[in-house]
Amino acid sequence: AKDILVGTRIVWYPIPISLGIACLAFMHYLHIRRREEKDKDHEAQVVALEGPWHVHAYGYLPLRTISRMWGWLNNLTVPLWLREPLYKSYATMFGCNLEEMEDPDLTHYPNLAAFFYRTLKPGVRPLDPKAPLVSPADGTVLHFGLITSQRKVEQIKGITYSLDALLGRQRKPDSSSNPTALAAEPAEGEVLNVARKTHSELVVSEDEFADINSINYSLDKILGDEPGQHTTSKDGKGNPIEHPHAHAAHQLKPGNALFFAVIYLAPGDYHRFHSPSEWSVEKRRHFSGELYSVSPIAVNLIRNLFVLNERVVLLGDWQHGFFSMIPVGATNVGSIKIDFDPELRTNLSKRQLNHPPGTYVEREYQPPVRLHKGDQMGGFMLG
Amino acid sequence: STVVLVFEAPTEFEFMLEAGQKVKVGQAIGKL
Repeated sequence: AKDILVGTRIVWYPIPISLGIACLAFMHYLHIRRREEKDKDHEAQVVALEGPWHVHAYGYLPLRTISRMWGWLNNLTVPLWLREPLYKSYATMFGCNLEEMEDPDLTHYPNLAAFFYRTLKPGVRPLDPKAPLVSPADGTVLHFGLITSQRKVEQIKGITYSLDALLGRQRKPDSSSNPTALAAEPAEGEVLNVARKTHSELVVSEDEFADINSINYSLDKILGDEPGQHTTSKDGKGNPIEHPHAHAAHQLKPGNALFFAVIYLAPGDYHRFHSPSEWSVEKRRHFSGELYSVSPIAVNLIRNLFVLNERVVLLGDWQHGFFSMIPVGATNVGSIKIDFDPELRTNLSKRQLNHPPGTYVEREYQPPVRLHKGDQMGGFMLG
Repeated sequence: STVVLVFEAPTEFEFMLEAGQKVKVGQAIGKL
């Protein structure tokens, strides 16, 4: 061994160029992966649960599992003899108006989930013909107002959350992240991108905003649809999609502002939602998240509630510019259904869910889905 | 469950709502 160690002549050979390139590429790949992991961790911290100690204790409950179990239970077929008393009890408890039901025979609803997702008689929800914007759902108005120049949406008086965190921002995916996203949710068909923006990246300097009275800040910044990013989107056949509204068209028009309204659907309310105006839906972002209660009590207690919960962000345009509708799930109604997007699957188990909480999977509608005021768009289903 | 609307509109847009108010599908929630 000593002879080998001492006597062996060391011969140096140049590494083949291809091996050197492969080595550098691998090191670069590791570097990108480390950076993405760091971004994910940071993002998870940004959308962390905030509130008093009992909110944190509540956060430890396996709400997603409870929600799915609740859904399973409510999809069990109810014996015929039990249907009428069960649904009548539910209606009394939660104040359902049974006279508005399209099919008044309670025995025709095989389970509570079907009763919960009942349809209404034609004509019982007349549309206001003059209003530019009508309510998309039956419910209670929790809050409404103007979005501030800091792009904060008020959850309750004095407590706000970030508009960017609610709607999501798009970033240019890199070679290491996109294939993962594509493999992550194949049922979605056209998975485009997974947001991994850190909080610091979301902050746009104040000089990008004009005075709130003459708002002309760039919605491209809010949506992240910066030049170059749009080419990453693909249609169902994998062809790149051009987004006509992804750039200059998303500038707020002079004299316009951003508004918001939050409508809460109580358990007894009709749980389908309709188009609030004439608009076209260009893309959908499915945010994974928790399924905390969104009752007025929870809204008052849990900060960032609408940013934490699983939601479907529908983005598009109406006659005055940008338009967005966001159904937010909750423990008892974690399943969000969008009629024109049958591939969407919400309230999946942790095993099935491939994108971490706070991130989203995006789908482009090509061509955009045109909706008329009052058109049924989807609904919330039990569990 | 909750539905959140975020939209661009002229600054003259006025909500016809009050916090806590019950609304129904199709009911006007704002005017210009």
